[in-house]
Amino acid sequence: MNIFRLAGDMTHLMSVLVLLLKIHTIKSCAGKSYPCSLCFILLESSSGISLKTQELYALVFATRYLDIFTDFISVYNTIMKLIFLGSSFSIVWYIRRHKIVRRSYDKDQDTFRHFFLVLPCLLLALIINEKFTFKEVLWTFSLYLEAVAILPQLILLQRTRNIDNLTGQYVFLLGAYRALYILNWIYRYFTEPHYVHWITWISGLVQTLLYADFFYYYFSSLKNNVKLKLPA
Amino acid sequence: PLTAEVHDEL
Repeated sequence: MNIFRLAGDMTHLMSVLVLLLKIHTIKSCAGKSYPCSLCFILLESSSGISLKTQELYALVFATRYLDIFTDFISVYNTIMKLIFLGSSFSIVWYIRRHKIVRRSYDKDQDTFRHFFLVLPCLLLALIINEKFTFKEVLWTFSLYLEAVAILPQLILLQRTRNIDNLTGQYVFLLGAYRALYILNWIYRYFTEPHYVHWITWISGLVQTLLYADFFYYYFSSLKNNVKLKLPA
Repeated sequence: PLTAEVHDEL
């Protein structure tokens, strides 16, 4: 474990916590008898969260952590895997099933057919992988899928008029975690002999590059102290 | 190593 990877994991955890906080805000908001101003805004405007991206992430974790009970790495590793699995599936459940949270989901805007991402990633994983075994192919599939999983969310943000802070921070943290992982891979490449994982590195690089324009608009909105807005 | 490559990253 190195500082880059720990920072990456903590940033990833933060992104999940921000999303859970946002869902909690929506839930607690609607419970009120009177619509406070924030509540009114939250309930009226769509939450800006893409269910498609959340479902893709649940699939990413489900296919990546198949070894959670077979290969014990460390307590930290197991706990983090359980957190990511638990949170990703419960977020999907909230947006799909929870009587209040589902109202803030705008399915007319979240129209990305994520099936078109799953199939090519699966085919690619069958062709390009480190070892042609069931677990390894699904693990590679999870890497390719995670690289593109943010697309429905980024497209939804372009369509969302006013992106609220929590959603913007969620996407930023999600992009930042993988950027930190790239530093981790560079560090491990120079400090551990035989540590070479081209598939992981290239997928992680593509994933981070997909956030490039979001990062640009995110930092611009911070610098100019204006609302985050993505060009359509 | 003979065992399948164990992925130690999340």
